[in-house]
Amino acid sequence: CESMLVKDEL
Amino acid sequence: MNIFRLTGDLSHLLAIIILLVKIWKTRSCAGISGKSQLLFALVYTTRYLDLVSTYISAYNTFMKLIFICASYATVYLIYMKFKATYDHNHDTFRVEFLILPSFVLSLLINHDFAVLEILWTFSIYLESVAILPQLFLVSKTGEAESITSHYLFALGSYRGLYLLNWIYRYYAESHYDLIAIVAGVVQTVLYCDFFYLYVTKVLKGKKLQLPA
Repeated sequence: CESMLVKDEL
Repeated sequence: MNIFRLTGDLSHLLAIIILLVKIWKTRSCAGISGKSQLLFALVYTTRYLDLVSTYISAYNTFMKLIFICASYATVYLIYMKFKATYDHNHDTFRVEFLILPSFVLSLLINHDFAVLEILWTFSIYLESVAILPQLFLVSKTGEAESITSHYLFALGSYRGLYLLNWIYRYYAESHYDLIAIVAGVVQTVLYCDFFYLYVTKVLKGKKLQLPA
């Protein structure tokens, strides 16, 4: 799901 | 990584450093909301728990450690070292009205009902409103020192730059996260009236005076 990628953001 | 996110992170780092230096150099936290700083410490603690579980990059780990350490150092300076200068009378925003709804909302609207994900979502919602006690304090005192204005400008710009980062990532990597985007829009909108005052007053060398 789209949220897994965003964890590379602070 | 893209230029929007990099400048956003650097703007965020600048804001945190401006605040620490201001309190340390003036040995005073007058005009600073300790409650907002407590909320930021809570935001970074709940968001960066994955520091122990996942390694993304040296940059990511380094910045997370800086944000966590700096936020706790700021809270320490305000509530311990320079607590005599803490403005109890004006820093009266009821933070429970920010923490509880953020927590309830993170239980209702999230990507995955898992502890780390719920805490991450809670930190996203809380960060979007964490500056309210500070803006409330500025409105109650009716003014802000120019250094505090620069702090707020850098802090407000960081999430605004993240909005550009999310637009870029949507078109370049076709990925997006609605929770982060909606909260980021709310967070940036809360700074709008301050941005207006900052550009029209502080940049012209005037003091930031809110209309009484």
